[in-house]
Amino acid sequence: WSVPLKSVFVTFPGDAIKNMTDVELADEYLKRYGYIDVLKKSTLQGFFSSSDALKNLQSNLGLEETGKLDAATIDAMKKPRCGVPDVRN
Amino acid sequence: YQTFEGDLKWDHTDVTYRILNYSPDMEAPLTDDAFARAFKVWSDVTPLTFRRLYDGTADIMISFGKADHGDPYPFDGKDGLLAHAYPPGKGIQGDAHFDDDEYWTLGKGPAIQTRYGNAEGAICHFPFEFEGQSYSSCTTDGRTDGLSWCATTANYDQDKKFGFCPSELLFTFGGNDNDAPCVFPFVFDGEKYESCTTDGRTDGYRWCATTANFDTDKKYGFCPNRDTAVTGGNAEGEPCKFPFTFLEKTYTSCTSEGRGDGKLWCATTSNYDKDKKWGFCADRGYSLFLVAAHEFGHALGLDHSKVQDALMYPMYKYIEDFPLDKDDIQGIQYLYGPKTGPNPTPPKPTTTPSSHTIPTPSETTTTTPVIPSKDACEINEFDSITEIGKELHFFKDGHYWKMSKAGKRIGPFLMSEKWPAVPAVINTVFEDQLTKKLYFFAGKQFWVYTGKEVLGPRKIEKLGLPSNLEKVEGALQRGIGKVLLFSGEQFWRLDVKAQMIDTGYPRETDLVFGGVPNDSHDVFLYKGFFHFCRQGFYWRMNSKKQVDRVGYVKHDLLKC
Repeated sequence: WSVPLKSVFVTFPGDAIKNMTDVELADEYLKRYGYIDVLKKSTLQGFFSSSDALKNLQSNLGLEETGKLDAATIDAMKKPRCGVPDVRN
Repeated sequence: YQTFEGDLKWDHTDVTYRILNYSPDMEAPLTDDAFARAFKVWSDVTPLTFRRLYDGTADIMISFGKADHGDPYPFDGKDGLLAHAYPPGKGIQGDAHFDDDEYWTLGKGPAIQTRYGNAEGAICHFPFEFEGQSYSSCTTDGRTDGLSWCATTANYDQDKKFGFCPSELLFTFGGNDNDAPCVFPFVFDGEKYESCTTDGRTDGYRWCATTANFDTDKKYGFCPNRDTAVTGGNAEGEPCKFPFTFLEKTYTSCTSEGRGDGKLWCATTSNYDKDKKWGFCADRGYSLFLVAAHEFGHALGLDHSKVQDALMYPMYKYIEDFPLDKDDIQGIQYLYGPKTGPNPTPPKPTTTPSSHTIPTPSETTTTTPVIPSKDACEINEFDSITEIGKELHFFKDGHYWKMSKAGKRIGPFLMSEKWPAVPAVINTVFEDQLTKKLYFFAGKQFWVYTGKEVLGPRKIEKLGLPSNLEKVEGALQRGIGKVLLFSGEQFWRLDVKAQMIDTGYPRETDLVFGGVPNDSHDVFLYKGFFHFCRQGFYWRMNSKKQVDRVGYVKHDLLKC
């Protein structure tokens, strides 16, 4: 969905869903599903410099391998899915 | 397909499973059936058999939980992560966990099995008609005891078939009192409770006492979720309260206002600003069967697949008539081999069928051609929807239906009889409000009908649309002589009189129309509201560009 216009965003009490930026979302997603080795590359700089993690994710999900955090990749990251990591460290 | 490192697999083919607990969303028999069908997906193509245990340790232990649920991988609230499972092995290996912050259904909205009544446990039929009014959820209307009920056929007035919907007044589940109903008020820790509570628990599940005093009797059970209940938020299990006030505005239906993620929510008291009690509105939910079939794939040794149509692809996608993909079959048969022996055959009638029930040879040896549905209520996605002459028209595969001014659905009609120049499958159509001319778009061409006279086909690039544009998917009339044409995530403004796109276009849909799906496959104006469609749903936007309603095309617009 596109973001509502001229809306006031509210912090809802008890909301388990965090308000995250796309970069934060990507960071968490790549870590959670095994694309970033949490022990080796814990910073965004680590994966953006190579973008290998994103390419790997795009390859696994059948997306165009741009290595960039593009709209299609963000969209895919927001889709409901299984919690088993795609890449095992 | 992929298997786990080391090709982890069960060393026996008679795999056992045990269901440790249930979700408040679905009745136990429906859940049991969903899991059994999910196992059957795999036993149909391998020599594996699955046997259910009711106690002790099974190979595959199945449970529902929320957030931190006892393993190192917490769940994340509604949506996002749905479930996970471990590859074969001892201990936690082989187990499958389902996130109970999701709304578990059979994938198409509330799956509500009734109790008592006269429908013998049949599933609720939504919508149903009662005393001339249409109901899309269980109701307490017509009763004085507060029990919610539903019809199990489309028309209660006619068929009189009904059953009671899950409610804590009818039964509990789990606990220690044989599913006895709640007793209200009950006393817990010296406090009086008038409704189910999560107090005293850390897992977020709602419970109640089944006697008047928990402190003395220690009898309790978990409360089933009503279909009208919200999920998540801070009022799980409570029903939406309409109308409610939010930021000093009144809302009569669920809304996405206030949220950046488009999710629909409601307040559970009449004033959110004061009480701050809220939850997410019920949606179609996730198919427990499909998610379980995927997780059981992991529990048998399959890792995620890169094939988008495979069951083992990591993303959830609802499929009505689920077929196991070739990739999944190859994967599981790599581990366990193909199914051996004959398939079970269905029982045959012992009596001789009468002559009219014996199938003719042609019926058994030839394939009957599939006839497109003539029932608008059976169509999941229309080619185009638009208002013509103040009547809403629905187009699909050469047919159209319309809602009369009296609100009655009529049709199907053949498009070829009224607009013979237009192909059977169109992408959009709109009526120019000034001239009453009809503009039909199909692929890269368009036609203009003035009464019975037609111009076209002409190429859409003649209007100034890009030559690489594949189709026009929606149209919104904006004032006299201007129409917005939508395609993909962009739109153009057409000057109808000049027959040319205005300068300054295309523009991004999400920058102008916030809060609607930016990949709508149909956009139209109806009764002064913008409607954006995605699958069977529509997002209604008012002139202030606020999404004030999200609803079902079939229920709300077609009155199915």
